[in-house]
Amino acid sequence: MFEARLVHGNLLKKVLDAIKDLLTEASWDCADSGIQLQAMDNSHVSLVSVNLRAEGFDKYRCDRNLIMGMDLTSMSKILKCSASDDIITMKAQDNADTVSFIFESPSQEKVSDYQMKLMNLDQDHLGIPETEYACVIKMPSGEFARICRDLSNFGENIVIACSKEGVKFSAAGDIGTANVKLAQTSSVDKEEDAVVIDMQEPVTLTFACRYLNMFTKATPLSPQVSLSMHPDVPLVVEYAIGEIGQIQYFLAPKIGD
Amino acid sequence: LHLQQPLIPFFR
Repeated sequence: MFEARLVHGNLLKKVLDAIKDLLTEASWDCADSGIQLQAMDNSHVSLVSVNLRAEGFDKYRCDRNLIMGMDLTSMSKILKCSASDDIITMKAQDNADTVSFIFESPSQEKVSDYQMKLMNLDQDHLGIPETEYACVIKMPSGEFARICRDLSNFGENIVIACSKEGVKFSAAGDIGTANVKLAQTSSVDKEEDAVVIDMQEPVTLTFACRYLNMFTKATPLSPQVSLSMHPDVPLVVEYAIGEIGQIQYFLAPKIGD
Repeated sequence: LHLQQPLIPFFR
């Protein structure tokens, strides 16, 4: 028996919004410790990793490890049937070929129950090595989304250059060039407005706008985003999922000039 | 010319 109840059901809806443009289907691995999803996008350029800790749920039970392969377009359609303040429960029997989504209104006066067929998907788990990153940039997630959107008008790539002075995002194309510099903030009223750079050595890398823009679909999950960069290794773009976990996107840099 | 590097070599 698997059962996971989340009072802040809205978080699950936001997770689906954050992955459904990159992935059409994926497996949710359910274990005693929580739920994980790891999948490469449809064109095998980026990797998405979602981790939801068991303790983050209001009720969590997983008697046996369970792999639930899902059509994420269908899952997203079902989650769209819930209200933003609904409590969401996912439930499956051992060896079942369906999963149930139960939506309860906060007053418990409306309860909806949706069943979805599970799929058998080929598991393609990648081992992500532990990396000490040369630069870790923490910044407001809305600011990052805005910069990616704005710079996409100039070219298909964004150059991210991080030094101890700050971080510079640049793009160049037919209409001209664009540069956005963010300095590390000295003092902020709200922690979520801070730009904090943890730098061991300066790094400059080039990334595809198209993917960065898809990663920013996670913006509603968290007021802050972290960008971890290291020469010649994939960028990690990470958003917290409330108090219950995190979503990470991995994207290899572009090479050549 | 910028070429997209595949991810898989980094992770296997």
